[in-house]
Amino acid sequence: CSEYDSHDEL
Amino acid sequence: MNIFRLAGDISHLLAIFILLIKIWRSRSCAGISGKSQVLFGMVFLTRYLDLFTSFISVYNTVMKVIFILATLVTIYLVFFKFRATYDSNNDTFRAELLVIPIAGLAVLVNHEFSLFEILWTFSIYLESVSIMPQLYMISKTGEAETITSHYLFALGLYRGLYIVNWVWRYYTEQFYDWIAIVAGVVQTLLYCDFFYLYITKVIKGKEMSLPA
Repeated sequence: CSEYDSHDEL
Repeated sequence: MNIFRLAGDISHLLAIFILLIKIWRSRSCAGISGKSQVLFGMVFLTRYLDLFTSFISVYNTVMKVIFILATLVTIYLVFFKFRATYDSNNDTFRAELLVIPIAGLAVLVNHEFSLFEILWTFSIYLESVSIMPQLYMISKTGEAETITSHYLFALGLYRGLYIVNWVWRYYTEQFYDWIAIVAGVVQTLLYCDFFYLYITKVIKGKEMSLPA
């Protein structure tokens, strides 16, 4: 899973 | 989550509520750029589409919903409820000159060519310059109410704290997202002039006026 798959920041 | 990001989010939340309270208490949106608020509305609506597709945490979901709703309420107050006080003659920044090239850039430079990813990228690029109509308005009128400058300070501080958060995350998690970092640095740089004036004038209790 690439780092940008989940944009966990707001 | 680390302390820098949490502080950044709180600063962001504070900025939005300072603005809402200012407008509500004074029953006026004088000195506020409706165009900047519409751009922020576009930023939140395009970025937080993932509310429907991925769950990250209760904190994440609640904050996203608050940001969207609070910004929509602000837009409503400026353009409907207190429209008579909206200083549209000084809110003349050509916002479409930001939105159109940024939409093009988001299509060309992104992490992945998919609709949600392009919309996320668009929102990150757009956020970095969304304050420009507000800064333009202040430079045009040459003044900002003290509470408006508190709003701008909290809003600028938010992205500055995010930069510290990204440095922290790079060293602790080897996580970095260069699109967010580059846009976040641009966004923070836009506030530098303002930070200087805020520290030298507002903190000493003077009204803020910009040199023409």
